[in-house]
This record gives sequence, structure tokens and C-alpha cells, in this order.
Amino acid sequence: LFGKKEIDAETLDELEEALVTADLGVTTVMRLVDEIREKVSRKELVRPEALREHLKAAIREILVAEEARQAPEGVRPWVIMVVGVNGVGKTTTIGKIGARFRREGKRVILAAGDTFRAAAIEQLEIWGDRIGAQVVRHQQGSDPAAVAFDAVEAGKARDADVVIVDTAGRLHTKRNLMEELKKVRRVIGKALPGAPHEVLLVLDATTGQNAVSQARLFHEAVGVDTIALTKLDGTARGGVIVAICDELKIPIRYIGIGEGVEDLRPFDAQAFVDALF
Amino acid sequence: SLSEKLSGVFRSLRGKGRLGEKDIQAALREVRLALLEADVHYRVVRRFVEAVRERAQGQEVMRSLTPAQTVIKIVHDELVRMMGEHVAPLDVAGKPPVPVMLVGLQGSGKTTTAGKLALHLKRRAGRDPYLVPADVYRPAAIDQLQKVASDVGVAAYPSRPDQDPVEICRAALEEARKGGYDTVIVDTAGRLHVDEELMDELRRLKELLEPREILLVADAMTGQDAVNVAKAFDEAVGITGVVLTKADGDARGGAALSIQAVTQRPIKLVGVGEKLDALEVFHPERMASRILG
Ligand SMILES: Nc1nc2c(ncn2[C@@H]2O[C@H](COP(=O)(O)OP(=O)(O)OP(=O)(O)O)[C@@H](O)[C@H]2O)c(=O)[nH]1
Ligand SMILES: Nc1nc2c(ncn2[C@@H]2O[C@H](COP(=O)(O)OP(=O)(O)OP(=O)(O)O)[C@@H](O)[C@H]2O)c(=O)[nH]1
Ligand SMILES: [Mg+2]
Ligand SMILES: [Mg+2]
Repeated sequence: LFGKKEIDAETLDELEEALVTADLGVTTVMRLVDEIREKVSRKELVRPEALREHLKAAIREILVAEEARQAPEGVRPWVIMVVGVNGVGKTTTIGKIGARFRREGKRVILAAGDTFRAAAIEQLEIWGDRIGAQVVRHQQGSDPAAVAFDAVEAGKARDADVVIVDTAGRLHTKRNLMEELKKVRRVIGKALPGAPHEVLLVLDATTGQNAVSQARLFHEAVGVDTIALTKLDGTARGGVIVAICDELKIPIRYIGIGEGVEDLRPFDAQAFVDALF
Repeated sequence: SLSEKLSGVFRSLRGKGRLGEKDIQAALREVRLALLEADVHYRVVRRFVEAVRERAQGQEVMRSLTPAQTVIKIVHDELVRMMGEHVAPLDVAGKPPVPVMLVGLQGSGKTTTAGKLALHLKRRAGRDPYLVPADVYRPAAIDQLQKVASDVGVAAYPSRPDQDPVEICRAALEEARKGGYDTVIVDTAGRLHVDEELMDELRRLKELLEPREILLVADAMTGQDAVNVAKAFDEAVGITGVVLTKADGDARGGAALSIQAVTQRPIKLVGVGEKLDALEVFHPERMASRILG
């Protein structure tokens, strides 16, 4: 792609294709390519070899990574509420995050807040078992807010370090389901003022431009603090997070790279842009 | 919307009887942007735009339509043609029990779709299906399908996670024959198309089951990667059809066009909700309008 003597139209076309197929979205790509075209016409960018590095730096500027959000002094338990559309990897990511905290010797409680989907509670219980975390659960069909409330109460009573609340997958366009999510958030705050301390939105790296709409609407509904991008072990590159970071400035906290308990990494912006194109 | 953008493009043209080259060029640029925003694959868009250009070249502006509407009509018709070219119903012909195998990436909706399909066959085709949980990896996957089975009043094979999926299918086929079921719906584990071992497992499952249908279950919000996934699954086991899931959201669904373009296989069914009755037959017209936005 960048083996030419000078930056010509063909080079820019190849660049455009590389970025669009990485799911950056045509609007973001056009803006980036226009900036390049500007620099080329002003002779600020001449060598094709410099092109790749320049672009990566430009994209890297936009990405927001965040080191672990630290619980302020005296805040116990640290409550994380996990949200996102159906099938993106919320429950699995909760297992992985819980495992991390467990490795640090922390006491973790999981809330089986998906009271709707078949075997969702059983799925989280298996994770709880695997990582040594207590799972607070009610019956299938019960009120998810009540489960979240009980879990935070249990967290306080048992002096847990972290409580992670699983929620049912839901499409961001379903008004009543988004209202339910707001209620879960409110009720968590009733159990512990200031909680949830972190609302983590899980996005699937195979998702296209719809991820931007997901991020916007979940952010509007419950306020998203951090993002986890899953399934980066496939061939999708998750370029949608560039537009999301650009527009909403939400930091990417974790990436999921597999189905096992260890398959979670803190987000590394440089590694991400290196794999992008 | 695309029609507004195209009206803008053609606003400067007046009283033209034919679509000239410059008009088409400007219009096609808008079409291209709309399709890319809709997640249609970069290369599929390029081919599609070329096909539209050929159709539009020298096209008469129809009496009742504006130039913008004429282009939209050509684009829409071409989309419908591509989406509908291979439309075909679910194929469950053959000596019972007829096997149907569901495959796809993690989280795309296979287990839920297995239940929906069983209900669909029961209600709309008067069939007697048997569900087979062949996912021994995901925590509580077998429980999930068994719960779904009981929700739709369909029998399911009592798989256990310590069993081998090929052995499960072998035993399940036997149970289905004994029980007189006419259709066997196999739910497989989600897997990456680049996972050699699991793609090999899929080949072995196909070999044993000899499925009448191998349906790729694909998420309507999939982006550019749809082309890689569809191609890989098709090359590995051969897809006979596609189920597009989560179409009840606001994803434009360009993945549908990309998958069609690269596999030439029909989209047979569409998942339109989390409930087990939320399964529809695919409508090319509706999908085309949705992709155009
Ligand atoms: N390859 C891969 N698979 C993943 C990753 N994260 C999750 N998965 C898989 O994706 C599928 C869905 O994961 P879940 O954790 O059930 O997703 P969810 O968001 O909780 O789903 P719902 O609760 O139904 O909305 C499972 O098969 C997981 O093993 C990842 O990083 N890589
Ligand atoms: N809104 C909506 N949700 C759906 C649809 N189909 C499936 N889902 C949801 O998507 C999530 C994933 O569905 P599953 O059936 O567990 O997906 P899967 O492909 O079996 O997942 P793995 O076995 O982990 O690969 C669940 O929350 C389902 O309820 C659909 O058509 N619309
Ligand atoms: Mg879940
Ligand atoms: Mg499944």
C-alpha cells in the first residue's frame, strides 16, 4: 500500500479503502483523507512512508484510553453497571473483569441483573463459580432493579471491594427497555449514593456504524463512563470507536480478545492503531 | 436521506429529458456515501455503483419522476434485484428427520433463532421439530436451548457439556428417528471463521448430519467484516441460506447486501425481536428501502 515514490490519487484511494474496511465510517475517513490531501498540497507531507505513521498519530490523537478508574477514598464497594445491546459480550466481560479484581485479592460480588433471557442467570452463576465471586440473583422474570439493589446492599454488608451488575441485552431503540435501564441505575443509587461509579458500555468489534448510535443512546439514557470493545480476536478491527471517541469523548477501558477468563486487556491506543490498517 | 440528497444534486438541472454523465456522477457519489454509511462493504459498493451507472447512462427521465427520483428508482430496483435474486423458502424436503444446522459468529443469535425456527416450522408448516444443543463450550448454552425448547413446546436432546458435539448429533439423529420427528435443528457454538479447530469441528458436524440447510446466522448490525465471515463460512461448509438477526433495531443492514454479493445465497429469514415468535420471512423490498435510509 505505501510502496510508492510519491503520494498520488491512487495511494489516497487505497488508504480510503483500508480505513473504510476497518469500519472507521465514511465521514471520519473523508475528513482524515482530506486533511492528508491538504498537507500533501502544502508539501507538508511528501513521502508515502510517512503517510502511515502520520495517519496513525492522527487517529491516536482522537482515541481516548483510560487507566483504571480509581475508587475515591472510602468508597466501598466500587459499583460497575454493564450495559449494551444483545449478544455483544457483557456477561462474559463481567466474568473477565471480576477475575482481574479477584487476582488482586479483591472481594467481588456479581449481580444477575438479566432476569429476562433464558439461562442468563445460570450463565453468570457459572462465571461466579469460576472466579470465586458471589452471585446475587432472584427468579427469572423478577425486577432487575431489585436484583441490583440487593447486590449493592450485599456488597455493603459483606464489605466487598467491587459489585458488578449484569443487565439484559437490549436494543438502544427500544424506549421501554431503556427506561428500565434508567430505573436500574436510579435504584443502584438508592442503595449506595454515588453508585454506579462506572457505567461500562460493551461494544462488539464486528458492529458497523450502528455502534455510534448505540453509544449515543446509551450515553443519553444512563451516562456511559467507559467502553469495552469485544471480539477483537476476529478479523473485525473495531474502527467505529474512532468516531465514538471523537464525538462523545468516552474512554475505551478494555478490549476482549477471546472467550476465556484471561482474554481481557486494558485498551492500548498505539496497539489498536497499529492493528487498524 | 438519500432522496433529499439526490434532489439537492439535481436541483440545478432543469427540464432535462435525459440523465447526462455529470448528473450521474454527482448522484452516484451520494449513493456511494449512503451505502457505505449503511455498512455495505467497500468493494460491494464499488460494483453496485458501476451497475447503477450502466443502467442510468442515457436513461430517460420518466415522465412522472424528477431526475432524482429516476436515479433513486434505478438504485432501488437494482438493490431489490440483488437482494431478491435468490429468494427461496426454507428447504426441509427429504427423508425425515431433515437436518438444519445453524452456524455463525459468537452472539449472533443462533440459539434464539433455533427456538424461533422450531416454532415457525410447528405453527406455519405443521412440522414436528427436534432441537439439538451442540454448544458444549459456552456456560449454560445447553440450558439456554432447553429452556427455549420448553418455551415453544418442542423436544430437545439432553446434551451434556462433557460430550463431543459430533457424538451429540449422532445420538440426537437416532433419537429423532426413533421419536418420529421430521426436522432436526442443530444449534452450534458461536465461533470465529479464523478458528481452525472450530471450523474443522463444523466440517465434521456437516459430514455427520448431511444438513439440508446450513444457515449462516448473521447480525444485522455487522459492519465491513460481514464479507470476511460469510466467505469463510461458505468456503468451509457451504451455506445454503442466511438468517439476519436483530433487524428490529436501527442498523441500516448493509451487511445483508454484502453477504448476498459474496455468497450468492438467499436470506431466508429475519429475526425481529427477542421473543420466540419474532421471526419473519425475508422481504427484499423492505431491506432495500432500509439500506438506502
Ligand atoms: N471470540 C470472542 N468471543 C467473545 C468475546 N466476548 C464474548 N464472546 C462470546 O460472545 C458470546 C456472547 O457473549 P455474552 O457474554 O453472552 O454476551 P451478552 O452481551 O451478555 O449477551 P446477552 O446477555 O444475550 O445480551 C459468547 O459466545 C461469548 O463467549 C471476545 O472477546 N471474543
Ligand atoms: N432484539 C433482538 N435480539 C435478538 C434477536 N435474536 C437474538 N437476539 C438476542 O441476541 C442475544 C444473543 O442471542 P443468542 O441466541 O444467545 O446468540 P448465539 O448466536 O446463540 O450466541 P453464542 O452461542 O454465544 O454464539 C440474546 O440476548 C438474544 O435474545 C433478534 O432478532 N432481535
Ligand atoms: Mg448477558
Ligand atoms: Mg448460542
